[in-house]
Amino acid sequence: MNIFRLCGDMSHLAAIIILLLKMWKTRSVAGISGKSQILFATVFTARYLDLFTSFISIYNTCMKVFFIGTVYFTIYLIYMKFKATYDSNHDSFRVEFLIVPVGGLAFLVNHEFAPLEIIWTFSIYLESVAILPQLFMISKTGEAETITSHYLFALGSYRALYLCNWIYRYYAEGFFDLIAVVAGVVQTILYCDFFYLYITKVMKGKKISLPA
Amino acid sequence: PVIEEGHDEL
Repeated sequence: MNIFRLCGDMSHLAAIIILLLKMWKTRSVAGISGKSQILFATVFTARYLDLFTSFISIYNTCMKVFFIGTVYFTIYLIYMKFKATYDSNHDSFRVEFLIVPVGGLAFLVNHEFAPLEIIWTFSIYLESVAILPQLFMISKTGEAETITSHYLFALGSYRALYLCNWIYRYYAEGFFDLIAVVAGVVQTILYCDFFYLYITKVMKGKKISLPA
Repeated sequence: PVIEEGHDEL
């Protein structure tokens, strides 16, 4: 464990808590993409299959349980409890255009052609594009609530911090995982446009409103 | 590249 990875995990944790607070306080899921949350649930389920077979640390297990638990709770809030406020018309990204290529790529490019490893690789590739339905929804509605912007900033920062973690681990431990790094770079790049808007607008107290 | 058995990151 290193400070970059710890900050990354905390940023990820903060993003999930911000999202839950937004939903619970406003009792609304307006502006939130249920499809992205379903993709994140798929990512966590696929990545944490080893939750019961390999024990890394208490921290690792607790975080995995928390991430899986909260993402399914988020889906429950979107599609059941606050279903009336879910904006399905604007949440229209075709996720099959993500899942099929990512699934194919996981078969072709992986560290080891073994079931658990291919599923792990699938979760890494899927995570890098899982935010697209959410970003697409914001571009369609033309705006994002400030709290949703904070959620996205924390979520984007988490993988950016993981990139720092991988640089650190390369020099400190000689650890290098090309698949995770490449997917992490793609994932972070997808947020750059949003980071720019966040820093130039939200940090000055303005709302993010894209030219619709 | 060094690949550990399994993955220790979240």
